[in-house]
Formats: sequence, C-alpha cells, structure tokens
Amino acid sequence: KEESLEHDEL
Amino acid sequence: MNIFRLSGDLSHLLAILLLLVKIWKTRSCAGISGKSQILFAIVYTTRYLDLFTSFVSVYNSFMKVVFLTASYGTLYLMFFKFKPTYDHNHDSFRILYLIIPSLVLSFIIVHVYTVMEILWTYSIYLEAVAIMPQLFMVSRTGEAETITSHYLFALGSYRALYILNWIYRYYTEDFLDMIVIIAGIVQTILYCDFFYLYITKVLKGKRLSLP
Repeated sequence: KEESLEHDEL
Repeated sequence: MNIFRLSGDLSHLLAILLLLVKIWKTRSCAGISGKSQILFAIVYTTRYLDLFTSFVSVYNSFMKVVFLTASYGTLYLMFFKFKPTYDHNHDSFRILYLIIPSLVLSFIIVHVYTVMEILWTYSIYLEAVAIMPQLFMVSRTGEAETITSHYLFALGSYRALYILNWIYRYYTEDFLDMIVIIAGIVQTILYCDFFYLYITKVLKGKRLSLP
C-alpha cells in the first residue's frame, strides 16, 4: 500500500 | 519556509482575523457569504486532518489549529450568534455545483490513492473555487463594505504569494506539485477582477461598488 504524501504547506 | 510562503500565510491569517473582527465589532455579517464560509470550513477540515497523522512543525500545526478554530468560529457567528443579520437572499450561489465537481476531480487527478490524499486533493480543488459564492454575492448586491474588500484582498493575495513561493521552491529545492500549483493559479485568477476594483477604487478611499 502506498503511503500518503507529506504536505508541508498550509 | 521562505519570505513568499510566510507572507502568504500571514496574509491568509490576516484575512481570517479581519473577517472575525468585522463581524464581532459590527455585530453583523451583512455582505458576507455564509456559503463561502461553509466551503472554507470543509476545506480546512479535509486538509488539516493530517494534524493527527503527520507533524511538520510547531508553526504548521499552530496555524492549522488557528485556521480551523477561526473558520468554525466564523460559522458560529454567522449561523447562530448574529444569524438575523445574515443576508441569505443574496447568498444564492448553488454550492453543490462546486462541491460535487471538486470531489469528482479529486478522484480523477490525485497523486496517491489513499483516503487522506484524496481528501487533501479535494480540499485543494474546493479551495480554488470556494470564494465564488462570495464574489457572486458582491456582484448581486453591487457593493462591498470596505472592510469586506480588505478581507477579500488579503484572502486573494495569499494564494498569489504562494505562487511566488512555488516558483522559488522550484528553483531552490526542485519542489513541483502540479495539483496545488494549477489550483492555486485558478484560485488567483478568480480574484483578478476583484483585485482590479480594489486597486482602482478601495485604495483611493472609495467604497467598492459595481457600475
């Protein structure tokens, strides 16, 4: 299963 | 973090606080679209679910909590505390026309097929168009209070500043997220007409009224 991306902006 | 991103965030924060202060001080939410505010609450809720799953920085988490709290606070003021002042007759944009297509698009164009990622993508698409009921309301009434104009200007500037941030990040760290960039450009374009009126009227001390 692919991991969700980490979004570093708001 | 760079100066464009920080300015964008502060502009976003300013917009949200301006709106809260305006409603609180005037004891009225006249001229404000409750439908846009509902959409923004959906945007923040679906995007900031990652408060519970990933930690980026104290700054990020703090801002997310502020945006969520302010957004729901605004809804409370509009739909409960100052409900009699809410101008729902002029707030007639059909938000399902924005909610459904954004949802469909977030299943079609998304980086990774996970629930969290689809919700994040949905929040990006919905945010791009969430201001439409508010702009529609201004066009229907033909005017906006000066403080409402400042609110809209700050809110529109935020994504425009983010575009500069993405250009900067592309050159400095190879960051390229086409979903958020295209949506951000669409979002900013929607404000262009308003920006023009703001600069030619409000900044010259006139009230924003449409011809």
